[in-house]
Amino acid sequence: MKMLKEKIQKEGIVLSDTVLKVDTFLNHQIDPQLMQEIGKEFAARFKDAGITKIVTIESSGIAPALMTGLILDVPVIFARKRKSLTLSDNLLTATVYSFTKQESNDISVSKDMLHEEDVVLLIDDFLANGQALKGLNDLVKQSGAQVAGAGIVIEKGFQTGGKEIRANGLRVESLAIVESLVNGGVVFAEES
Amino acid sequence: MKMLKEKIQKEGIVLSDTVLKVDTFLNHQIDPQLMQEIGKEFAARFKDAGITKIVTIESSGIAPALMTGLILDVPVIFARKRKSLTLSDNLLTATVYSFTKQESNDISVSKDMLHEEDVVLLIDDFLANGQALKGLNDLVKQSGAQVAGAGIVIEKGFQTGGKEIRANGLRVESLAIVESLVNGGVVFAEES
Ligand SMILES: Nc1nc2c(ncn2[C@@H]2O[C@H](COP(=O)(O)OP(=O)(O)O)[C@@H](OP(=O)(O)OP(=O)(O)O)[C@H]2O)c(=O)[nH]1
Ligand SMILES: Nc1nc2c(ncn2[C@@H]2O[C@H](COP(=O)(O)OP(=O)(O)O)[C@@H](OP(=O)(O)OP(=O)(O)O)[C@H]2O)c(=O)[nH]1
Repeated sequence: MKMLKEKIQKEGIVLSDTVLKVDTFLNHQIDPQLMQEIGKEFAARFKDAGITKIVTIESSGIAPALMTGLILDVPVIFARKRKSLTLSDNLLTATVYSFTKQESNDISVSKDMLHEEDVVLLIDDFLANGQALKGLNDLVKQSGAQVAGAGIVIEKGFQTGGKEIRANGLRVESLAIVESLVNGGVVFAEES
Repeated sequence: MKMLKEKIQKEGIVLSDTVLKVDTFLNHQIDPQLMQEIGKEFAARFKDAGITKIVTIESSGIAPALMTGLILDVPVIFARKRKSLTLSDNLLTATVYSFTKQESNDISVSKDMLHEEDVVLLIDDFLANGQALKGLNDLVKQSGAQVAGAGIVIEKGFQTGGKEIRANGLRVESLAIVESLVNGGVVFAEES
């Protein structure tokens, strides 16, 4: 997605060989127009998949998921990483391991929100080692719903998440695949 | 806002005299069409305020804030409650006390995102005791930016936050004001 890649090149900051900071338009400040274009792109790619719900994870997944849901006209559910005032029982839960923090945490969605007739599109901002996406996929499947695929804004192609998840048969559509962050520059994989 | 009040009456669950659950369209599952209407309403009320940025707080504030930002064509910043991979230094911080948890926590926004020439609209999903909104207001003012007002989706009029914040001179626009949750029913305050 050209507009996204241009934004990454213009405003992205390479923090290390493995971390790209995009806080000015995706992870802290959000560019609504860009999110709308991202939503249009995901919606176009999945328009024939019979999507009935979108599932994402708080917090950075919410904006791209919401715009996609607006165009596909389906509800958007965000999995929670912590209990909330109103989300405490009757839950679908999956465990997500963090390599950085070296700890596991649960993510949850209410059982009321997903049913076996649902066809779900997973959406998230980053795909790196894939633990969060695997957790969402697992959680949705516990409800009996079908996962049609995943929409990822930025995939780090040099990490193993994308490869492992596609090897398991999930369709993953990434709008930008970063092949390398070495030497302070962002190199994108060629569009296939 | 009629559409919102009808949705609350139809899908809201009164959990106690003081807590209203709206997880099917605002706090866990999100209704994108409703969020778009909420965005249009906030944008209409603040269209002449010279807004340059919207500031909200993760997670439930993001959806209404994003839709408002799309219509006003301004960036949307979400304050974080916890450190993230890319938000760790150069921060504006405010403390928010939780009566329920009886503990204080910090919320943060990067100093890079707010400047003294900014005119900010604060947005959040609920206004109850007002601690989160006061924190956001405090944090934005530390940057030198002006706070034009706050847009709240659901205000609990029987709690003190709204009254205190308006008494301090902040313009607060709430799309639904819940006057009472007693006896399991939702009673709205009259439209002024
Ligand atoms: N900016 C940026 N973020 C990255 C990058 N690689 C991974 N992330 C994000 O960092 C967070 C790291 O999650 P961890 O759970 O600690 O995962 P880990 O296994 O990679 O260590 C996740 O944020 P999250 O769950 O999405 O958090 P939130 O933003 O939704 O709060 C993930 O999306 C990167 O190169 N740049
Ligand atoms: N559904 C619902 N929520 C209420 C109600 N009253 C307050 N809240 C929300 O509950 C959370 C309670 O926050 P606390 O920080 O513990 O505040 P407290 O002083 O009211 O105890 C906040 O969620 P938050 O920070 O917005 O969390 P998040 O949803 O963004 O993750 C607030 O918006 C209510 O009647 N119904």
